[in-house]
Amino acid sequence: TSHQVKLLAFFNDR
Amino acid sequence: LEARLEQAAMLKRVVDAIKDLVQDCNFDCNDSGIALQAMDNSHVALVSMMLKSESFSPFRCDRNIALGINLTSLTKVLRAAQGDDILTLKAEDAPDVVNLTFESPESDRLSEYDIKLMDIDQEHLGIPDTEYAATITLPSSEFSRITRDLSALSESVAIECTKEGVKFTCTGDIGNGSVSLRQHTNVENDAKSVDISLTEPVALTFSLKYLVNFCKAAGLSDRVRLCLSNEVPLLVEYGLSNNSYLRFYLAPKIGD
Repeated sequence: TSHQVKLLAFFNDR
Repeated sequence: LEARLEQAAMLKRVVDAIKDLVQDCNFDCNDSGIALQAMDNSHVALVSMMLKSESFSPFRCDRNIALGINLTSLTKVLRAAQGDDILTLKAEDAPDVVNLTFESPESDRLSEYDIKLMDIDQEHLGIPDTEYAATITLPSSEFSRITRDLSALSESVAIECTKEGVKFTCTGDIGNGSVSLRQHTNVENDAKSVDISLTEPVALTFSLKYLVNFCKAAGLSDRVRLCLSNEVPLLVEYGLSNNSYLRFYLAPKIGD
């Protein structure tokens, strides 16, 4: 099984 | 702001392609064009649109403004435009509304609408410049077909790219399936070619529900570009004329 990662784990919150 | 589009169809298609993913968006206008960046509610997918000033004729934007628009409202108004109508967007400084006019190229029909703007406090993400390990350019209809076919079997797709080609694999309750594509140059019609550029093999898993959603943009471009690196979001790009684009980013699914 795999779980969904959120974009905020990769992109900086400006 | 005053921005005139020769064909309303372009904006109609862009909004159609993203309206199920994002609802309230700021259209950021400055002298380089009109940009939009918005994440879906689950914070898994991101839409990034850039309509360069060169895509409009004329284009004028004297001061940077953010037009907060509800896409359902915009869709209602754009439905009143024919695809080949000339569309003009106008907004004042510190506007309450955005004004849209649709001119028929072959009659004297002119329609005019105002859409109320909203204050949208949107998170703006900094997307790092990435040298992707694999870039695959393929017909957008082919990518739509793959995502549609595999989504009938499973919620997720594994995308594996090696020097042999790219393979889309899914596993579901009724069984499993895969589609493999190799680098292929169609000499008669370059739009049908599959181009793969690879610096290292990649293998990533993504939710098909989002990919199916991105494919609503297929009508905007014959070609789609997939950019992948291990453990970073997938970039799906539909190029538009004048270097304008519609990009989607999708966070991967990762094993426990």
